[in-house]
Amino acid sequence: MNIFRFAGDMTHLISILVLLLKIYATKSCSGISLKTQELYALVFLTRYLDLFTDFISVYNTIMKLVFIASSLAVVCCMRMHRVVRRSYDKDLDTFRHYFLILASFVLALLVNEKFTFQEIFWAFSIYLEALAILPQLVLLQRSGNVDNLTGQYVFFLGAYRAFYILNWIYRYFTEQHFSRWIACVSGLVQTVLYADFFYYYFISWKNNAKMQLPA
Amino acid sequence: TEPSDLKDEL
Repeated sequence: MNIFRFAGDMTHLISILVLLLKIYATKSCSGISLKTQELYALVFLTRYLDLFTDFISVYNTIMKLVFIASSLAVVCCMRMHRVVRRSYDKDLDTFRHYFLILASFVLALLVNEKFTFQEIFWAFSIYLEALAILPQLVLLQRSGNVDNLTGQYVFFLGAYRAFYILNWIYRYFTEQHFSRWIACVSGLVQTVLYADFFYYYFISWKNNAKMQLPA
Repeated sequence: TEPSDLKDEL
């Protein structure tokens, strides 16, 4: 464990806490893409298949359980909660995310570290995570204005993978045969996808204005 | 599984 990875995990945790805060405090999920939340639940469920077979550390197991539980809780809340689900922007959240699942799975079959069930699903979860934010960014683009908590949620969600890139660089130079090129390339793509959002987020923060995304 | 390909990252 290094400081970059720990910072990344904490930033990721903060993004989830901000999302939960937004939904429970405002009893509204406006501006949140249910499709992105469903993709993230799938990412965690397929990535942590080794949850009960390989014990890494208490921290690792607890964080995996938190990520799985929180992503499922958000999906269930947005689908079932009678008050929250009324505020879901159903007609704006129309990204065809099934294509993202299909593309990630095909790519995982072609490009993986080892052609085993667990490795293919791990690669699938890595590719899917890089694309999972797309429905959310499209939704924000269409709705134009971004409320603070939603903006902070997306910001922290993007920032965590940037910390992981620093972690991979650090591990590359400190551990002899460390090679996570699948996660690294995918993590770079993921961080770049957030780039335009980061730009407009920084501009709105600098002008202390409400964040507006160009339609 | 060998420790090398253990996925120790989240």
